[in-house]
Amino acid sequence: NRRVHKRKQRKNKGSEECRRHPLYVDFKDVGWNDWIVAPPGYQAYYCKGKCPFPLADHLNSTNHAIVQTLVNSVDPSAVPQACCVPTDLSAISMLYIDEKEKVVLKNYQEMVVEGCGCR
Amino acid sequence: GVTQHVPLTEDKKTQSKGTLSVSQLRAENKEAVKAFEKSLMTMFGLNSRPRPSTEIHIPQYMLDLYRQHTKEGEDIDINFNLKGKLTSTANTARSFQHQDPPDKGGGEYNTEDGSELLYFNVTNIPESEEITAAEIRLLREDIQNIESESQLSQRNKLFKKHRIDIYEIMQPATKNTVAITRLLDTRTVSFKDISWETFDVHPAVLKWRQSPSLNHGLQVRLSDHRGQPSTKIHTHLRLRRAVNTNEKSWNAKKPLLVTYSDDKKLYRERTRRGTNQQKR
Repeated sequence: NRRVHKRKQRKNKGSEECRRHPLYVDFKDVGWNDWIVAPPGYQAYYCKGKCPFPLADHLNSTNHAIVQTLVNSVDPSAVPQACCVPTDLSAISMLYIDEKEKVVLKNYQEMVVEGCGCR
Repeated sequence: GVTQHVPLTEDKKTQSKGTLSVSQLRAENKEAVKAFEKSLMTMFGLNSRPRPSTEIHIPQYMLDLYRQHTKEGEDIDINFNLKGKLTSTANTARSFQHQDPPDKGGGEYNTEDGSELLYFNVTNIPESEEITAAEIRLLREDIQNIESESQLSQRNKLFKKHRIDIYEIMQPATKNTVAITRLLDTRTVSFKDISWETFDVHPAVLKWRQSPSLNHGLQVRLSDHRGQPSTKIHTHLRLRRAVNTNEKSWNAKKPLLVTYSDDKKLYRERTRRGTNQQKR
């Protein structure tokens, strides 16, 4: 029973940790499908989760985030916890009609979250 | 792969906890919504939200370019790396369809010497963007669809090859003077070839952008294998709308100008980062 309890605790802790979550941005939902020709939407993802003490390596944390988390663990009122933010982003291409009704294809950088970490 | 649909607005559970939805926010604070939309438009490099009419034709080339650049399973490169084109630093491709020049009505082009006038309005390219390449794309149609077999074989014998010259009009012709032009690109083609032909017009587009008043258009001259103007050749180069062609079909065949540019955003960020590092 103790083993099962510990496994559950670990699993819960893991799901609460800072990680990438799916977020599909549908251009129809935001009313942009009249000027964005392609894609109809894209998987943007978002970062959410806790940055607990001590910060694990896989959380892609910076030296500053480690120090901040350490201070937070001693006195939470002195400094807030490090934030779970995107650490690696990639580009998407968008085919759209601009204000002058010309067709434009543009590559936008930093639109898709590839990795999250504590910063 | 499989995409999970998660709408941008918060779900009902979250809304009941007190989070504002976009519609609620719109009703309560129009200013905030305006500011939010403005910041998004700035991010996309637009001055305002485009409100296009429903009749806009999307050129097939732009769709193909999009598909080619977003191949499944491959990472999207921030720049277009197109073979044989100076597009390695370009992250934007813009298309312009041929239109009537501002000072002339439609269908007044002089075709007596076997030439056609093409005009493209390139004034909407943002000043901050650096144009790295520009080309015009002309369609060479299958003339077998147009002419009978006997006519075709006769023409093929006489005019196996013909030349397409693209000139920039430096000064338009007047009653007393002829037009002053400069050659931008040339190509010898065969009647048998059926495809889109591209011609480099980068120098002209750079000039038009700097001084829009100097944009008098491009002149396309067609000549036969002997170098004679092809006044009598029923060329298969689609430069003007045929009588029996409907609007939709003509839009798909219209001459197209494509510019490739760099919005300099990536460069600016790198520079800013570099300067900060130096300061530190």
